[in-house]
Amino acid sequence: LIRLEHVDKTYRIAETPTAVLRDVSLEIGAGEFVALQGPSGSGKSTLLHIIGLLDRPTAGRYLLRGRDVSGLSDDELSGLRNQSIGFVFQSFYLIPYATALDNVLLPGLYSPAPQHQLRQRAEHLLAQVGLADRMRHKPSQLSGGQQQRVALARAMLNDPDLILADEPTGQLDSKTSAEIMSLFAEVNANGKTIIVVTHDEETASHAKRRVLVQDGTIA
Amino acid sequence: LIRLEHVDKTYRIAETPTAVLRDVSLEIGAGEFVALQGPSGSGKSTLLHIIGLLDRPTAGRYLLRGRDVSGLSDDELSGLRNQSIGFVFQSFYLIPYATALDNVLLPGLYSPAPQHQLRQRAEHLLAQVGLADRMRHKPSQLSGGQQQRVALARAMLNDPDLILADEPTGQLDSKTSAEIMSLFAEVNANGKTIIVVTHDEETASHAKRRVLVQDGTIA
Ligand SMILES: Nc1ncnc2c1ncn2[C@@H]1O[C@H](COP(=O)(O)OP(=O)(O)OP(=O)(O)O)[C@@H](O)[C@H]1O
Ligand SMILES: Nc1ncnc2c1ncn2[C@@H]1O[C@H](COP(=O)(O)OP(=O)(O)OP(=O)(O)O)[C@@H](O)[C@H]1O
Ligand SMILES: [Mg+2]
Ligand SMILES: [Mg+2]
Repeated sequence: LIRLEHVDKTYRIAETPTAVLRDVSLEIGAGEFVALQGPSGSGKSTLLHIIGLLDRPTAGRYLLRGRDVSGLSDDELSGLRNQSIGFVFQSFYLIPYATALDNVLLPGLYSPAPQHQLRQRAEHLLAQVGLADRMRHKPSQLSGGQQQRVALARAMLNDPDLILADEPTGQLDSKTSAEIMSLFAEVNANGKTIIVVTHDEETASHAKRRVLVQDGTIA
Repeated sequence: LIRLEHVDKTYRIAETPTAVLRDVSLEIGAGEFVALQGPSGSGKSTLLHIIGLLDRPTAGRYLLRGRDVSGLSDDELSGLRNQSIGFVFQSFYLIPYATALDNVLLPGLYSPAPQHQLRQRAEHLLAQVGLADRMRHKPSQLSGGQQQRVALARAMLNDPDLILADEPTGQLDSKTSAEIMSLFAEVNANGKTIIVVTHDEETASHAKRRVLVQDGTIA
């Protein structure tokens, strides 16, 4: 499903280039459940953004379902992303003036599914992450862990084949973390591919495979 | 130092009142190192905001250093907060267009200390949290854990007597978490009072006392 070949990612601050990813090669098959681990600043989020088509490598190739994504325009990437990839961001990126329910419904804007069906699915997902009684709350009226769970529900609205979650349990107590990881296990059992970036050992233990990132490359 | 007596905090969404804190009574002495734990949504951040003078109780009393804070105006609270309380927010609240160094220097705007001295202290703090080579980066150019550490350094600029940290290691790997907690232990050994909200057992183990919050009250 995912094939990265000698991927580099370099940023420039003023004139100084910073190599954030160096020679990353990685293969992830459809249906896998992978935990991406490594120290703070090692490149995990950067790698996840490239996999999720939110960023492009500076060098190397990324083949998604056998297609070289460097050949695709920004619009094509965006379409591909919206229908088949669900992304949980490390800093959530919820819309502050919209309710939890409307935040979850956001990816549905580009979906062919009818509105009432999307609404039903959004409510069901919010219930699944324990927020049935918080649907009308805005992000500023939610706890950190509740905001994180809204971001999770949103990533799953379009039932994507690939779910990329950056620290999905970072703000959650152990009981709620375990509930979220069982939800992921269930989704994985339905054939979805899941990649979770996590610092938490307990969270990583739910995945079926671990990939260690260190200093911008795969250890 | 801190004395909460029968504190309530209730919010209203539309017409429905939600009691987020109910009858919270708590005493914390100067120089203590307390871990505040509890499930997601239980009221920890709300409690920390009240202690940090960022929010007011709906009922009950809060005595800070023997003074009833309900008697103080918003300006007086703000002055008190800036000089003697350092706050690490669960979602950091860094200024996106300012560098890490300038973010750390922000509380210095109200300090009587000379600029060069504040600058030296800010650089030292950034080095202490492992970000000596990231001082000129803006928040969008930093990893989640790096942003969290900038927020930590900022909270310590004015050498406050009371440090309140909401999930200070939520985005950090175990090695970096341990470094941050040793830094807190060092600061506590110098007589500062520290209250840390955390979901992480390892982080909580560094504190000298634990307070459990459950359903808006102290268990
Ligand atoms: N402005 C608000 N209006 C209404 N409800 C609110 C508001 N702010 C917080 N709440 C509610 O108060 C409860 C406690 O929130 P708080 O942020 O204190 O929880 P927490 O213990 O810090 O949780 P977490 O561990 O997830 O960060 C939550 O159920 C939340 O929905
Ligand atoms: N836009 C950018 N410009 C320059 N450097 C960047 C940029 N974005 C990220 N970096 C740097 O890339 C490195 C890796 O960042 P990344 O966010 O991928 O780390 P991470 O492994 O997710 O860390 P964490 O566990 O703290 O979230 C960091 O050192 C960061 O400073
Ligand atoms: Mg990250
Ligand atoms: Mg909180």
